[in-house]
Amino acid sequence: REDFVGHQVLRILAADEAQVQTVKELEELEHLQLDFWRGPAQPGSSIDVRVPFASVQAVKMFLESSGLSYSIMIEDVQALLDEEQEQMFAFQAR
Amino acid sequence: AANTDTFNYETYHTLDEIYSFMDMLVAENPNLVSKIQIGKTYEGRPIFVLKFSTSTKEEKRPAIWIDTGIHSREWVTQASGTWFAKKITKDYKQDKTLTSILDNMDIFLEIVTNPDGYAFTHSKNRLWRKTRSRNDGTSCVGADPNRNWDAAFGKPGASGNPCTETYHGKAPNSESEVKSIVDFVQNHKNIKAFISIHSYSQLLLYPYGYTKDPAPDQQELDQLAKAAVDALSAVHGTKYKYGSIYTTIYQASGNTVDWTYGQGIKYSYTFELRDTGRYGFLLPAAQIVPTAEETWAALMTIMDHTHKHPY
Repeated sequence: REDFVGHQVLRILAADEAQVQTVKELEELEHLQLDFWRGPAQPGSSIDVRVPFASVQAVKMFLESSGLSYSIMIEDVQALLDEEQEQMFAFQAR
Repeated sequence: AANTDTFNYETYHTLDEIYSFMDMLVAENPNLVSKIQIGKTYEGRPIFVLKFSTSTKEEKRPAIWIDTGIHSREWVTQASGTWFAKKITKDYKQDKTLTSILDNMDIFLEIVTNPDGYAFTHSKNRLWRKTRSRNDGTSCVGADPNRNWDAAFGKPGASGNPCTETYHGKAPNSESEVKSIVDFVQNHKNIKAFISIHSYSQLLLYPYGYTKDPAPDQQELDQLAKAAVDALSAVHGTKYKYGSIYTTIYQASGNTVDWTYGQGIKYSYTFELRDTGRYGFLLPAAQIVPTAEETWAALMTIMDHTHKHPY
C-alpha cells in the first residue's frame, strides 16, 4: 500500500493571470510528481496541490521566489489517511 | 449488514460491500429496484447500474441518470450514491414529489462508476483518480474518465501525457467505463437528465467545459442550478457556487456532461460535493450523511424540474 507520509497539500492563491500561468508552469514540472486536487483556473481562485515529501522544499521555494502566497491545507496526508482507516476498522468491529 | 436498514451509511465501504448492498436493495424491493450490468471494466469487474422503475412494461420511459464515483478517490460520492439508493426506496410512496417522478419516469443510479479505480483506492493507493487501463509505450496507468468522452476530445483542458491525472486516454470512449455508459445512453434514447457527481469544492456545474460559449439552454440551466443550490444550502447551510464548467472552474475538454448535452440531454449537470479544502478527498466519514442529505435536496430540485418540463 502506498503511503503518503510527509505529503502536504498546499493551497495556493494566484492573484492575477501571470501568477496563474506561473502555477501552470509548476504543473508541468513532472519530476516534482505534483497532484493537483484543484488546478489553476482564474485569478483569485484557490489552487490545491498535493506535494510529495521529497518535493515540499522545492515547491515552497518556487512559490516564494515567484511571489505566490500559499498556506498548508493538510500538514501530513498520511495522518488523515490513518484516521480514516481507524474509523473504518472501528465501524467494522462494531 | 443483514439488510439495507442495518447497513452503515456513516462509514466508507469497499467495492464488495457496496455490490452486496445493491443486491440486498434489489432483493428487498423487487417491484421497484433492479440491477443491470452495463459492461465490464478494464480489469474485468462488472459495471452495475440500479434501475428504479414502477413500470411493469418493457418500455423505455423518460429517465434520469445519476452517477457517482467516476473519479475513484472521491469516496464521499460513492458513499452518497449508496445513501441515495436507500433514500429512493424509503421515500417512494411517502414523498409526493419523488412518487410522482417515479410514477412517470425511471431513475438509473450508477453508484461505482469506476470500479477498478475504486478497488485500487482500497487496496494500493487511496488517492488514485483514474481508470486502471494500460497505456502502450509507458509505465503510467489509467486515463481520466472525465476527459475521455467524445466532446472536443483531446482539445485544451485535458492532457495527452499518460502520466498526468487528466490524461484523456488514447481515443474517445477508450475507457470501457465510459464506453459502457455511452452505449447505454445511446441505446436508451430517452434519458432526460444526466447528473454526474464528483467531489470536492462545492460546485454545481453545467455545459460547456470545452468552450466559454454559452450552451443554447444556458439561461434555463442557470436558473435551475440556482434553485438546486438554494435547496441544497437550506439543509445544512453549505455554500455552493454554480455556473458553466468553463467559466466557474477551468477549461475541461472531453468531459461527461458536455457529451450528454451534445446527445440532446438538456438537463446535464455535474456536482462537486463537500468540502472547500480542509480535507479534500479525505472527507471524514461523519460528513457522509450530511453531504448526501443536502445533495439529495438539489437532486430532487433537478429531477422535479425535469419531470415537470418535458421536452
